[in-house]
Amino acid sequence: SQAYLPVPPGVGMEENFFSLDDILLSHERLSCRTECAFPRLGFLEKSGDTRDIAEGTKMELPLWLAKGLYERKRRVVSVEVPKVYREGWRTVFSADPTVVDLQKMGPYYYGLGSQMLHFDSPENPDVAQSLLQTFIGRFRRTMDSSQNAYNEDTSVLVERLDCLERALFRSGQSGLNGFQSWEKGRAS
Amino acid sequence: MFCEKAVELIRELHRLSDGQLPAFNEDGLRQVLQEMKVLYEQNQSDVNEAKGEGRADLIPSIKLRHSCLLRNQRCLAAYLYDRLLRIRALRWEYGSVLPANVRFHMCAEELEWFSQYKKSLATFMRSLGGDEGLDITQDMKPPK
Amino acid sequence: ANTETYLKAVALKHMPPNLQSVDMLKAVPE
Repeated sequence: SQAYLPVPPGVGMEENFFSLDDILLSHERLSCRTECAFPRLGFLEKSGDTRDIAEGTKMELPLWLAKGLYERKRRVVSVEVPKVYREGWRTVFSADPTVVDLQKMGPYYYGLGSQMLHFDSPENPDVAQSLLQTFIGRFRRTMDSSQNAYNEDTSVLVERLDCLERALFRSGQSGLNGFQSWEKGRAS
Repeated sequence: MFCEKAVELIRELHRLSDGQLPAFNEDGLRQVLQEMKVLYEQNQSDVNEAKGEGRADLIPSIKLRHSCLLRNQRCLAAYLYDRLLRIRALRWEYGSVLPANVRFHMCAEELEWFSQYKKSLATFMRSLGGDEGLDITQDMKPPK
Repeated sequence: ANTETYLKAVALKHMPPNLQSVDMLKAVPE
């Protein structure tokens, strides 16, 4: 249905409260470490054999919970930067951003990367730069292929794109199909 | 981890990216509300203990449960809101009388919301184009 | 207003007292 207009994801570090995409993005899990104890919640932890979650426990938390617990000034939880945003991978991206399979490394590569900036880290400026440059490096290909693939199977073209890029691709395809439809006199 | 049922509701809708309206998941909603009730009661108990017995160490757990409550609230609100967007789209696709198989997927309150939406739209359309009003749901494509 | 009424009727009123409203202006972006 053309009239169904879901709430789009937020831009950059913002989330849209009602956006289904943002809710799913914030369900992604991050490696964290508790910096204080959480009494009576031991059952949440993998081993789950203690009553409390002890200080210093390494566990995976969904992004929404890490954001909810994180405090700049107090040590409650520390969040590990996922590998794909760290120096090693940033070097790969700066060499050639187009070769990376962002569906596999993501699928919310840009979204999750932007959200990581909510957690203080000396790497943040570099992470932000890397996200931006990677996007710029890949955007042209996504745009071009979306404008040239008419009436064909696009699964190979989109399989290595992250979610944001897929949305852009779909948008490009929608414009292309609309134009073709008009050219053929089928838009009336 | 808490809030798994809530995100399942979101996935149910996200899978149907073309705007289809699935059956109203009353049971799913009930489960999420039940989880919220349990979390809230556990927090009330811990808050009383924190205040009454000076157990400040319980505060991190209280905050965690509160994050879960907010998450569940968000997921439910977004689930319901997205369904309304799909239902709204139906007015534009099908007109003011919905097919029975679609109505069957809506809860009573959604039918009421749809009825109100139709009225608002009709009032708006009557206010356009002078005395006769203007049906903007017609002629969605330009003439040849 | 229609939407707020609906959300309250179906879900919000069944939630804990401090969670019975959603800031619709913040929740629905421009």
